[in-house]
Amino acid sequence: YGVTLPGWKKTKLTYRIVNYTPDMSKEDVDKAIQKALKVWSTVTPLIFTRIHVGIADIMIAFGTKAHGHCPRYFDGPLGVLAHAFPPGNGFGGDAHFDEDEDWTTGSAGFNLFLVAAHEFGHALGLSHSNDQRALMFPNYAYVNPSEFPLSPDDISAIQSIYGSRPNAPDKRPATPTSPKTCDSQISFDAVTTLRREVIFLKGRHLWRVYPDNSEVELELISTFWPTLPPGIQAAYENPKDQILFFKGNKFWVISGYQVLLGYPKNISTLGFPKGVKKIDAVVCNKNTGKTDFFIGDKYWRYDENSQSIETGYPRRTADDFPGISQRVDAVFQHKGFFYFFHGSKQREFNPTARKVIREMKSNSWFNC
Amino acid sequence: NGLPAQPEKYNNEEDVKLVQDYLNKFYTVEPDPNQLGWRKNAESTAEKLQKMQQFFGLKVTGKLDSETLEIMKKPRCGVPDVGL
Repeated sequence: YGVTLPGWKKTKLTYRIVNYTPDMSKEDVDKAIQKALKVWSTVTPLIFTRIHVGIADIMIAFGTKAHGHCPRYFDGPLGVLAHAFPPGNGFGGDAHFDEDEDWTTGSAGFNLFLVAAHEFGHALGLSHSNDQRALMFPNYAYVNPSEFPLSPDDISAIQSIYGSRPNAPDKRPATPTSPKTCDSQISFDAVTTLRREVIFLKGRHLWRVYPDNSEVELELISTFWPTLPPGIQAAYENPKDQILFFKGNKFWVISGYQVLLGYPKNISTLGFPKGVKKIDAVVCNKNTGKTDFFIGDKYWRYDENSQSIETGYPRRTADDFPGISQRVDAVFQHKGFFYFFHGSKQREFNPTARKVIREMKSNSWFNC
Repeated sequence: NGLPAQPEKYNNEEDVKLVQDYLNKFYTVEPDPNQLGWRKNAESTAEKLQKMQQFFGLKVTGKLDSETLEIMKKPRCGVPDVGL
């Protein structure tokens, strides 16, 4: 990434939409602009307020060819779509859009939300990135507007100027918001290995457990993966050193600490029928390269090599995992054994002997 | 500032003009937009071309090739790729 310092010396910024494009309704333009600013306020302390008259920090206008006193000109359809100026007085922070383009809310023409989010990056002090996955890459690339458009490169860039969003919960006293690690009734939404760690997820938090040296760290999920939603319902580590997170009918793939581009995707892309609305729990058996997805009282087996669901599934969980008869909240594999979580209890299962070895508290890994 | 390129391929006026415009717009250090200053054109076209090829991860030859031309034809942001 690149920055044009020093950026704005304040975090409360005003913006004004000076005129509109005839390509879209005014409401759609307002929404696109507001959503594009929200992209940046989500990951920084910046606050944007709209004004309707006078000079705003960020003046937003549509024009063609030589427009107003702007030192840069537009070039007709295609080519240059828009431009913006780094923070400062006069033109500083302003964003101009070429009216000779076809502005839309979708994938046709040029998506105003996406282009505006890029231009506002400039208006906040970013220059172009040569990371092709970055929103600040110079060339236009359409991505589904329902996905969060910032790449880790973009987030590092903007936070190098303004810092990260103050995590309100950190300001509040830890007790009411952070879950109690040693609460004997604690249950988990999802559990997965991550290389030598085991990650327990619940709401907006996660615990990182190092089974080998019994260390436990409680963190916010957003600290590691700002674009992952809270309330992840299932997660597992696949043989390609990636972590897949599931919520509802969507899933994200993390490689290292980066959310891969193009996610979230629908779980139907893994081969699940439309009727499957969510995943309760999932684990990949490192010894067989097969991944078991638990949904209600059944499970589906997915072959990581062929990247497809095996025929003959779903099967009843209790038939193949005797003793695991209740709905599975979460499951992970450690040293060959599976650990099935249901409410405040977990069961250690030996897949070779196909039997439950013992039952423990769900938080037995936290050395309470 | 003749355009360095394989002579046989990129003779057509349009491409030559497109490349010149592109390099002038995005690979020429721009003065502060609030001071209507003169543009420095210190670098040669080949040097600007090399910078552009480097930025986009292309083979850095300073000579125009089809891949470089293709990137130049893509719709993009009007902010220069080199510092203001």
